[in-house]
Parts: sequence; C-alpha cells; structure tokens
Amino acid sequence: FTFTLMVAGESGLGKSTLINSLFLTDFYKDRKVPNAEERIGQTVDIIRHSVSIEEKGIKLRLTIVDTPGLGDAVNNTESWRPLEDYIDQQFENYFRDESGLNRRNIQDNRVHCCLYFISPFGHGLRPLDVECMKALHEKVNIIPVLAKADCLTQAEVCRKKMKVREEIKRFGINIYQFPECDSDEEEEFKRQDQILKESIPFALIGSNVQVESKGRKVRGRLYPWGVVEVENPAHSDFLMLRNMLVRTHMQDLKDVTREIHYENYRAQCIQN
Amino acid sequence: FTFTLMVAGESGLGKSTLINSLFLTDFYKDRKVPNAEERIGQTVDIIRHSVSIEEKGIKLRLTIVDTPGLGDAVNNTESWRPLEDYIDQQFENYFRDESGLNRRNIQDNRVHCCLYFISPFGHGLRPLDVECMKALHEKVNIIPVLAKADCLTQAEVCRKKMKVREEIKRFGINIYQFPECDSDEEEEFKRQDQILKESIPFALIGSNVQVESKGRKVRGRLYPWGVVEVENPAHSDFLMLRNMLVRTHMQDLKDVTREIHYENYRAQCIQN
Ligand SMILES: Nc1nc2c(ncn2[C@@H]2O[C@H](COP(=O)(O)OP(=O)(O)O)[C@@H](O)[C@H]2O)c(=O)[nH]1
Ligand SMILES: Nc1nc2c(ncn2[C@@H]2O[C@H](COP(=O)(O)OP(=O)(O)O)[C@@H](O)[C@H]2O)c(=O)[nH]1
Repeated sequence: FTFTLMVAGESGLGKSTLINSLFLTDFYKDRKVPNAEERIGQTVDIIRHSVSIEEKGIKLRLTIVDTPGLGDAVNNTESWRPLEDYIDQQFENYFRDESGLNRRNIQDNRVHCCLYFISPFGHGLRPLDVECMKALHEKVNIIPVLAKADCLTQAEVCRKKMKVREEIKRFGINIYQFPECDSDEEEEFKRQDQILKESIPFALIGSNVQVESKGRKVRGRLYPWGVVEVENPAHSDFLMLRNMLVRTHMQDLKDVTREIHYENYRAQCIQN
Repeated sequence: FTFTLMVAGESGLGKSTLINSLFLTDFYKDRKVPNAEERIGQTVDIIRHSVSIEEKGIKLRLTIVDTPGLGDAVNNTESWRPLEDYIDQQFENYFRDESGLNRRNIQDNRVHCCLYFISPFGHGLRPLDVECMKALHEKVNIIPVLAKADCLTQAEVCRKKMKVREEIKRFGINIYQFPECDSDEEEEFKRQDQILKESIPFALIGSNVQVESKGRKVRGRLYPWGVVEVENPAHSDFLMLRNMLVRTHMQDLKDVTREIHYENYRAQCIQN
C-alpha cells in the first residue's frame, strides 16, 4: 500500500506540524529552517520523506512531498513551477515504466493528493494561491485546507470557508470532488458525506506537543486564555481530514489520480 | 497637535482593526477590501485618513497613512516604493514650504512613525520585511510589531521576539530607538523603560468588538476555548504600545523625525 501526499503553501503555516500530527510521526526532526537571509533568492525546493506507518493493521508506505520556499520570496512569479514539474515527472516515469517490458513491479510515485494550505490571514484566497492551484488542478487532487485555524473565531472560520469556496468556484479551480454517495447508502452515511463536502476548506490546527485539558493529556496548544485541542471537532476539522485521507477516501484519491489525472497526461503525451 | 502614523504590512494582518482599537475610532468603516481578482496586478496604494481625537483633554489631529497591497501580489519586487516616495514627498513639501516666504503656517505632514506589521507565521522576518524596512529605516521611525499575537503561545511569542530582534540587528535595520532614561529618573520609571525596550516587537492583538469576560465587557476575541482580552497585558502588548505612542513617546517620535530623518533628507537635497 503506497500513498503520496504533496504539501503546499507558504512557510510558517504549520504544514510540518500538521503532517506530524496527522500521521503521529516525526517526519521533520532533522529539518533545518532557512532564515530570511538564506531565503532571499532561494527557489522552491522539492523534498521527499517516506515512512512506513500502520493504520488498523494495514501497512502503509507513506511519502510526503514537501515544497519549502513556495510564496516566501519577494518575487514569487512561477514559484509553483517545481511542483508542476515534479508531478509531471512522476507521470512521465510511470508512463515509461508502463510502456516497458517488466510491468509487474512498477513503482507508483505519482502524487495522489495535494494539501494546499491557505493562510487564515488573507481576506480569502491570495493571488499566489489562485495561480498555484490553477497550475496544479488538472494534474493532482487538490484539497484546500485553512491553516492555523486557531487564529479564527468560529464566525470568521465560517465566513472564510464560504469566501474561499466562492472564490474557488469563481476562478474555476477544480479541487478534488468527494464521490457521490450511492443512493442506497444509509442516511447517517449520506449525512456524514454532506458534512464533509460542506467543511471544505478544512479548518486545521496541528500540534507536536501534549497539553493538559480537563484532566487528560491531549495534542494541543496552551494559551493564557485556554487550551486548543487538535482532535476536538468543536475546535478544528483535523479528525475529519484524517479520517477522510487515511481511511475513507484514500482509495478514491488513488483511483482519480490513475483514471483521470494520469490518463489526461498520457493522452497529451500520445497526441504530441 | 498633529501626528502622522504610517501602517505597513501585508493585508489581513489586522492592521485596520488595530488602528481602530488604538484610537477607539472607526477609520475604516467605508473600506472596501479588494478580492484576489482585483489584487492580481494591483500596485500598492497609499491612502490617508485623518481624524480628530481627544486624549486626556488634548486635541490631536491624527493622520493614518495606510498602505494596502504591500506584499499581496505574486511579484512584490520594489512594492515598498510607493511608501518610500510618499515619505520623501512629505519631506519635499516641507522643505519647499520652509524655504518659502510664509513660514508661519507650514502644514507638517511628515510621517512621524511607521508601524511595521510582522506576520506571526513566518519563522522570523521574511525577505519582503527585510527589504521593506531597509528601504524605510533612514526615512522614518520604524516600530516593528508582531501582528495577531493570539496565534502564538507565550513560548512562541518569546522565541519570535528574540528571533526578530536578532535578525533586525544582523540585517542592520535601524528601528526607532527609545531615548535613554535620564540617570536621575526614578527606579520604577527606568524599569518600565527597560521593559519597553525588551518588548520589541510588540505582540499585538486587536478587536472591533466587545466580548464578555469574567463578568465584564472587554475588547477581545471570543474563541471556543477562551476569551482573548486585547487590553490584558498577559495577553498582548497592546496597552504598552498605546501608552508609548499616544502618551509617553509621541513627542520624541516627532523630534527624531524633525531632527534626524528630515535633516538627512534636507542635507541630501542641498548637496545635490
Ligand atoms: N497558531 C498555530 N500555530 C501553529 C499551528 N501548527 C503549528 N504552529 C506553529 O507554527 C510554527 C511553524 O510551524 P511549522 O509546522 O514549522 O510550519 P511550516 O513552515 O509550514 O512547516 C511553529 O512554531 C508551530 O508550533 C497551528 O495549528 N496553530
Ligand atoms: N486572530 C486575530 N485576528 C484578528 C486580529 N485583529 C483582527 N483580526 C481579524 O483579521 C481579519 C482582518 O483584519 P483587518 O484589520 O481587516 O486586516 P488588514 O487587512 O491588515 O487591515 C478580520 O477578520 C479581523 O477580525 C487579531 O489580533 N488576532
């Protein structure tokens, strides 16, 4: 079982903290964060970390594709190019392997999903977010998420989600669509599915530390005015994302990558 | 009594909320926030709002110079140019008036202070922050502030302040220096002054709404996990900044503008 997840968004949005929280691992323990000096003139990197994790008895080879530097420079024109190229490169490799003699052991490094982190600050999407998502939406399943949602009151989270969804529609950005529920599914399942669709972009909070809340230890952030609990649905959509990504929708994300994004790429290759 | 305050930093950092909170007015009630579409290709604006306020019986004509669009585009190269030009333009006007016949009624529109908003997100200063502050530090008193500090735990606020101060030093950015305390000042006064110096960049939280906290109404932000109080020193440096700006250091900010920044400009004009 393999799954490749790309993580995109400006630095400091809590991406690595979130990935660590999602998979309860420390992908980034040897990470060195470049300072402003080093970031001046730096281009976007593509960094891959792989880890084997176990989910409900199933072994999963998880690869995280990190994109440090996106949106950090003074001039970010085309800074999403390395992300685009990386995705295409995996399609290219797969295409070649698929057309070769030994097709039994093809390594599938195609990017199955891209979590795009939206800053909780802007008044909606920023120009860079629009440009970046539009460059990637026909190549990978984009799931937009609202980073550091503990900076937003509940009313602001609501407003921001509506604003972002409305802008995604207006700019014609094709984000990953959750598959329709079969009409013979149970009502509860359909309701859960509807809630999922209406929660986009997921309001996320991540934490690498345990804090004390109401007598028990939880992953969270301790503020002078209260404790934010990462896994509390009243505080963030973290559990919703985790469930969707690792349990209920991982197979569909892989199917859509294979049957739609990859086939588009393959068709373009064959035509040229 | 006049005072001109420039406010700089990317959109969404709570600048207008903070200005409203600082002076208990609604400078921005007719404001229209551009969306991503309008911001694509938009250059930085300079917008001036003036209001008369009364502080402890003293009438003050306060002008806020807003800089929407800074850092919002995909390419922000030289996006601080309009700020630089605006400051120089006020020096230019004053220089001309000062050299003219009627010197009794010169209108002083020189910028006395620039509050530079640093995002609580980055890992310290961003390249744009460095470039922008370096372009302005010899023309105006820069006071760096940490925006939306309710996104940071106390430990993170501490770390970030140290990191920003260390980077300001390393990049040779000359921010506004609080004048030294006279050695014959009371100990308590000297101690307050020391705390002030060590609080830079001020960790700010702003709010346009009143919320209920411990039985009374306060300016703040209501989260599911607690209430952030803008004027609580344990939550933010808001009161410290307000005191410093409106009471204790306003005159010194004007003096330094007149005696150092303006004289530098004048010297350069005369030499050329
Ligand atoms: N307010 C808030 N801060 C967070 C959150 N997640 C991480 N952080 C903090 O944000 C800073 C940067 O996080 P990091 O994961 O390194 O961001 P990255 O550069 O996007 O990978 C760290 O100090 C984290 O503790 C969150 O959900 N909310
Ligand atoms: N978390 C947090 N949000 C804030 C703070 N101040 C303002 N906001 C919110 O941030 C959003 C943008 O604020 P605004 O003042 O318009 O930002 P500006 O674009 O920099 O002028 C609004 O939804 C505010 O309610 C703050 O101190 N902390």
